Amino acid sequence: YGNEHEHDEL
Amino acid sequence: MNIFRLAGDIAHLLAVIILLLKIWKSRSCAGISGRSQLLFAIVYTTRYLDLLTNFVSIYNSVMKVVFIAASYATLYLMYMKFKATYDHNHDTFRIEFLLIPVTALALLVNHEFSVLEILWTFSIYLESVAILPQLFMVSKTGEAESITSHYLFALGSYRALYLLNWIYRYYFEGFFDPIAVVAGVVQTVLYCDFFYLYITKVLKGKKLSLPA
Repeated sequence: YGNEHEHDEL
Repeated sequence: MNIFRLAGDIAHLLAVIILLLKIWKSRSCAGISGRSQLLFAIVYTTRYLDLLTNFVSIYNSVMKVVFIAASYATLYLMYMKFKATYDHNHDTFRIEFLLIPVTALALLVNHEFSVLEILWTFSIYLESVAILPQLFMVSKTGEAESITSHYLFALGSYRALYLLNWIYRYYFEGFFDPIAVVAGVVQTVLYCDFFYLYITKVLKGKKLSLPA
C-alpha cells in the first residue's frame, strides 16, 4: 500500500 | 507528476473550459445535462475540502480552486443566467439512483472511517458515474452538438489518462490506490461507447447522432 491517504491527485 | 497525470489534468481543464465557453459564446446550455453538472459540483466540493487541511503544492491548490469555481460558474450559467435555454425535458435521469448507492458504498468501502476520508471516497465513486445523466440525455435526444462531443471526449480522456498514470505510479513509485483505480476503470468504461462514436463520426466531420 502506498501513500493513499495523501490524495495528491486531482 | 508524470506525463500521463499532467496530460490528464490538462484534458480535464480543457473539458471544463470548453463547456463554459460553449455556454457563454452561444448564450445557451442546450444539450447539456444540468443534473450531471450538479453532480460534478458535488464531486469537486466533497473531494477538495482538503484544500483547507492539507497543502500538496501550488499547482494542486490552484487546480482544485479552478475546478470548484468552474463547476459553480457552470451551474450559475445553466440554472440562472441562461435558464431559459436549459433543456430540462430531456434531462430526466434520476440522480438519487446514483447518490444513494454511492453514499452507501463510500460508507462501506473506504480507506478510513473519518469524515474527510469518506467524503473523498464518496466523491471518487460519484465522479465515476456523474456523467450518466449527460450520456442519458444524448441517447434520449439521439444527437449532440460537436462542441458537446469535444467536451465529453476531453472529460472522458482525463480519467483514461489517469489510468495510465496509475499504471506508471504502480511500477515506478509503488503507489496503488484500489478505490481510485477501480472507480477510474468504471468511469472510463462508461465512455467507451461514446469514444467509439466520437472517433468514427465526429472526427470525420459528422455530427454525433445515434442510430434510431
